[in-house]
Amino acid sequence: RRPAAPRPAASLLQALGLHDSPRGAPKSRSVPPIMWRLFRRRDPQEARLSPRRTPPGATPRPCHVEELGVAGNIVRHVPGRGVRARTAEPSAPERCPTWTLLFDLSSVEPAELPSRARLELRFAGEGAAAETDGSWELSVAQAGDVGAGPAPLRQAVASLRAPVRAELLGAAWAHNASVPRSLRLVLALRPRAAGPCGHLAEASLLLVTLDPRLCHPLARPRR
Amino acid sequence: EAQPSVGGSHGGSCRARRLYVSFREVGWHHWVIAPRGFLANYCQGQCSLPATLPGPGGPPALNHAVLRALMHSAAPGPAGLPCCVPARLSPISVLFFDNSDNVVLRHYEDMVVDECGCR
Repeated sequence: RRPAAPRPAASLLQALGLHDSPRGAPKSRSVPPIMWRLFRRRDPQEARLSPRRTPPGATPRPCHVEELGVAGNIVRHVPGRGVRARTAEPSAPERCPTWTLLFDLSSVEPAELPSRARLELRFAGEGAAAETDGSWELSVAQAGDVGAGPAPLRQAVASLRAPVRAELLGAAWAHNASVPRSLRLVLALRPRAAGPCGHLAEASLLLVTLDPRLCHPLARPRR
Repeated sequence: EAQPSVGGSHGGSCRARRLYVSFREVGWHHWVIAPRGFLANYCQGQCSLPATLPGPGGPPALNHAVLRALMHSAAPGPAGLPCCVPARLSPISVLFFDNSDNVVLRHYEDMVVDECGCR
């Protein structure tokens, strides 16, 4: 284990809502473009360096993520750890595979309130699927809910060439539910007609939460 | 890095001074992706008259601070002068990797001193 941070640094980390200093950049992980975009739009000092991006005099609302249009002061990009669950018989109507995805959300504090959970899926088609547009239906359910009726999230997918995005909150994730330590989702991508199956290449979750402890009520301007 | 005070121990009237916080110096540069650091600044200076009175475009003065400065100028006593403290602050955002290999963007309010005032 890393030696505990010296006292002042530990206090500052705590003030920033972090328990200890993370171990550092994982070798296999680059920073997703969406996170760079959010950072550059959000950081006032960055904005001062590139005033073109921020209209003069505009101060971002505290505890609000303008670009995503929701309340929040923490945005996480969580890589999905995919496990191929089941491949049906080629002749069965559900002949395409389903996937079980696991998202590690243990770093989210109990006090944090989810305001947006966007699933982003990249498919690599098997042969023709990558080239032609077709029509698929994506269904997403929490692993614990599989078999208890239709999937809470069903979405039409017109093409596998672009990332497929699906909003989980209010669908596969109840709005007022707290953030679980790990989120297990079961995905299925079914071609509407007898078309080719898609193949899940990458999955990630963009999670926006609001930590009320880091939000200060807006000070009333002096009369 | 801090801007040294000029002239005397408190360097003139109350105002913001430059203080740059480098994440490398704090030893966080291996997990903070951006920024490399930020201008936090700090407040220092005298809060005697007329610095305590509101300057053009500056933060409004607190009546109590003006009263204290007036009393001090008339008869210096144990109450002393008002203090030079942050009067307007602004936020920063930090992009980093956490221990679950997530990329995290956190927004922190009140991290940069934009203006100082006597309180």
